[in-house]
Amino acid sequence: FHLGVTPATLRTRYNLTAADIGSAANNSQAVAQFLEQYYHPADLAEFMSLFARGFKHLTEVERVVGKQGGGKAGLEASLDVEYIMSTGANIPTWVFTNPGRHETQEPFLQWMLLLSNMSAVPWVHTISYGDDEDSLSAAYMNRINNEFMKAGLRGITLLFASGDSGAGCRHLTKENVFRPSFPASSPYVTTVGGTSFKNPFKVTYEVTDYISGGGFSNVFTMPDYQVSAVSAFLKGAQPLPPESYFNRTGRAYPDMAALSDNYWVVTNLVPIPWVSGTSASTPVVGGILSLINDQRFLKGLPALGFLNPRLYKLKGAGLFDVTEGCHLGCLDEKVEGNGFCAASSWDPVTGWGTPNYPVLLDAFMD
Amino acid sequence: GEQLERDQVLFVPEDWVHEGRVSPHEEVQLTFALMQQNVDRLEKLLQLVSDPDSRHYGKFFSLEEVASLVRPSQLTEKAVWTWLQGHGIENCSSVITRDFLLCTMSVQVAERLLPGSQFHRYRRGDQTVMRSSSQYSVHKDVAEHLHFVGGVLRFPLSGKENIKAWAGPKRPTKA
Repeated sequence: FHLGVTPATLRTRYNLTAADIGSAANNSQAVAQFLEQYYHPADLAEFMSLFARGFKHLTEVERVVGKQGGGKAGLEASLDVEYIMSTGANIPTWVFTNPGRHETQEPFLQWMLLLSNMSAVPWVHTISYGDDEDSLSAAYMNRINNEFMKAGLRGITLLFASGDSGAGCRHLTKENVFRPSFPASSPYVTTVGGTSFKNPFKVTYEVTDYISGGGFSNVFTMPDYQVSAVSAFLKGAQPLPPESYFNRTGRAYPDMAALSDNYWVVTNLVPIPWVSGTSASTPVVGGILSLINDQRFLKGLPALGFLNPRLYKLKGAGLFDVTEGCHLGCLDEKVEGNGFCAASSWDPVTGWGTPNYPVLLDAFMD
Repeated sequence: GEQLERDQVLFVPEDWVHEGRVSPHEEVQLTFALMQQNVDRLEKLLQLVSDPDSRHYGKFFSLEEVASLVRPSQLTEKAVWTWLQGHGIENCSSVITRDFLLCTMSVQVAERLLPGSQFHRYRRGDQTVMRSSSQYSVHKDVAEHLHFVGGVLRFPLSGKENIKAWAGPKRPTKA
């Protein structure tokens, strides 16, 4: 029985023992913020003292890149830091903070520039940020993709939240269509969706969180690594939304998922319950991948880098398949509020599913 | 000139309040995304280092090696620099990969450099930004050397638009 998701709940569900903590010398992980959001060191310390007693962990961020402003802590910033340091326990953590100090800066672009200008950066980055694909220029998105490729070639793992609007909805004159989000729809990043416990007060199996972002890009074609998995989903038995709502040949996302519902977060020294969203699931997965990197480093193996080609070859091994529930779509006569529904193996709500750490570790260690 | 981002949707998010035109003498900092070389090769190399069945799996590049792969051609750098210097712009910095240039200039110069642009100031709480209310273009001689100019059109996302956590119980699935 539990009253919401805490580090203990997550570590129980994803089979992390007290011994599953970081210890490699050259490991690190990062979260990035683009709003006027700050984390307070005192919140992190309080969070860890309240919720992280059963395992060894760090209570301070190793490095803040950018200038933290004053004022109140942001819920988003607190959430990211507290949870990446809970699953990725004992791993040095950086916070990139890019509020856009110059009046003509684009905060996300500034973060990309920073990556292009720092020789040594953490191996895993989690980012909760996205915009409607249809609002951005192709030139901009393609160039950002190049930047993601540059990061992947350096062995950096980039995890993006899949969004909190399900399949999304774009209201057009004649009929509606789903609305993918970028960078979640980029073929060169790993996108993380969200789940809930079947019984919200017990550590049970997981079902879809209806807000979990997912779908098919209208801009980027489906990368080779996912063709087989996505084709199997499209040919599966479950009913699909009308074809006019999505581009079945586009990059499909998310790639995997984690719990995204009913988190406890300490912000401004106050523990807050019911915090939800794929902003929560993304740092959780980030921390787990950092733990896998840690074990790889201890064995002299390289970092995981861009995960998707390897993730899709696992065909779901090491992940709890989520097969129940649908996410949000357009509230109209044709789809009645539904987007896609979960199915066995890969699906556009929860990807391949949620991490079963020891099995996933085994799969990623050869 | 040529528009680099003609499909970028122009809109002022509802929580930003227009505060009027920016004085021509105020400074702006723009980000020029220079055309990179070997992008096809970059993609192939990424596949090789990320595919566990490849013998190159895990053989990652350093930032310096990535830089030597994608660094803009001399022609691109020269064309962009000539264009900027032709407008008296000297205050620029680059990154290790040399594919971004950050340049500071007055609004007056920026609007001449990017015909069509017209910088306005917008406020959201304590935060202010300068953005153009209209599409920008660049001289046709540099259009093929640039992906886009950052800091002109896109607004920072607000909490509502950003994928973010929120406190409180969620509404039922089918409200």
